[in-house]
Amino acid sequence: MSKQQTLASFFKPK
Amino acid sequence: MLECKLQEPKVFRSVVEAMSEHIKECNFEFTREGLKMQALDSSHIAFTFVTLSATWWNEYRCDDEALLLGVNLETLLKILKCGPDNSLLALSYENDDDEVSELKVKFEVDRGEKKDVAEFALKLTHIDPMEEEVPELTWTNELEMPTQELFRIARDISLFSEIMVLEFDKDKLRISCSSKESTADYLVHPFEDSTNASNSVRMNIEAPFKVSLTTHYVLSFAKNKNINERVVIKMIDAETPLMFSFSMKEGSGICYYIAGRLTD
Repeated sequence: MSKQQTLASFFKPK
Repeated sequence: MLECKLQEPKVFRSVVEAMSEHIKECNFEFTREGLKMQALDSSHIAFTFVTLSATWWNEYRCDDEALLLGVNLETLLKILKCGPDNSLLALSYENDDDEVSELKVKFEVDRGEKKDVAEFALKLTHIDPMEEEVPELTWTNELEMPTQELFRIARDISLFSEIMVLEFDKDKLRISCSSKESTADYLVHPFEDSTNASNSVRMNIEAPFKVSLTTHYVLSFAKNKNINERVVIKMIDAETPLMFSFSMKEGSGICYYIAGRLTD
């Protein structure tokens, strides 16, 4: 089975 | 004061339609440079980023340095569907009106000396602006293919599985899925069509890798055939989101960042 990643940790603060 | 006009309302409708696939509402950020719209879907799997530069519009005027208008996309799309394809679309906003905050949408059709006009007002809502942004990335892998081809494969796979596996290799892309009942397997190879370059498939894969994506996101991205008949996919590895982009004239376009699925 694969586990869905999210974009939560992808962004950087402006 | 904001006013922008477009002679192809269909294109703007396609852009809003594409966004509304994942997002219910988002801030429209108008600046002197143009309009930007960006939002994460509620599952935090896909991020949509749209740029419509000032020169992309037939006419564009934004007096404010930055104007943030919270828009319900479903309602805006309903309004845009009321606009005839041969009309001139005009969006306007007056920020000196304290009582009602609304985006005006107008369609004008030339009738000789007169014009037929349809006008709508979209009530705006407050949406907290995003405090984060996409980091600078050095993409190591890139693939460009006909949007229609990606659409066809994603649509077919969506009949069998919610998850599709993409294996990017130096000289091929394998897209596959499996379910209890069946498997499907597509191979896409680099190909130059000398008579029609838009059919070509180009890939530059420096570091082959494999990633699983949720099929319905890829299918919805590939619906952007009206925006660009070519899709560019940029990647690094399975842990980093992939970027699907559909460019338009004047540095405008839609791009998506999508988080993959990690195999245990």
